[in-house]
Amino acid sequence: ADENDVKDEL
Amino acid sequence: MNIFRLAGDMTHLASVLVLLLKIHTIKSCAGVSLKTQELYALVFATRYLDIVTDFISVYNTVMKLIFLGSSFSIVWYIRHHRVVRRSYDKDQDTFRHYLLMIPCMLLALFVHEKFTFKEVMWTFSLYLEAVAILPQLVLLQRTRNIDNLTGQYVFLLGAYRGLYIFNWIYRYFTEPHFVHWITWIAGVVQTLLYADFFYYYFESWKNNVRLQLPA
Repeated sequence: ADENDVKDEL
Repeated sequence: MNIFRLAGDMTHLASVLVLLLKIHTIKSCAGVSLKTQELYALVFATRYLDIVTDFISVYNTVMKLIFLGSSFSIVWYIRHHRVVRRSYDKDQDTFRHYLLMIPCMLLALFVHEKFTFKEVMWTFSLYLEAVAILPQLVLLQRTRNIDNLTGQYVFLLGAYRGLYIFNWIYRYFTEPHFVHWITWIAGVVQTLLYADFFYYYFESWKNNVRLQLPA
């Protein structure tokens, strides 16, 4: 997931 | 990671632990909607498809495993545990939850950020989570007596996405190009669905009376 992606959230 | 998101994740974790505590210790799922639990298991299964391909952090992977494991074990408990399943009220938990899945899947096929399998499934999980609480809220209105643990479970589950909204506001102002309308709208709709529950939950807490939803 790149920096400002929301995929790093649960 | 910001404080709003950490608080949101911890609130979400607390909701899952409260429900597991209720079901595992008192061996009862009275007042708990199996339909909502099945929808949440599907939400996590479709949202965390990247758990094996994209490693983000130990925290992220551990939390995904906890949410996947707990949601599927809660479904197993209610459906198969010889004691717990007796307390499941299938005559009251009648929400046709496939009527929620189909529109969410159709919407995900048309409204998404990228047309890839993982992205469409991820978007489907967002839409489905927004409405997944409906069978539970309907069941609460039918079963007059809401025990404390079930009330706390629903409250924490609703609060976690509300905290995520603050997280998105924070990220919008601190990260360039952090714009994710689909996530934002789904999260706001999800939180708004709890609005009346939150109202009655605070009223019962303020007046120190048992939580009762109007029929």
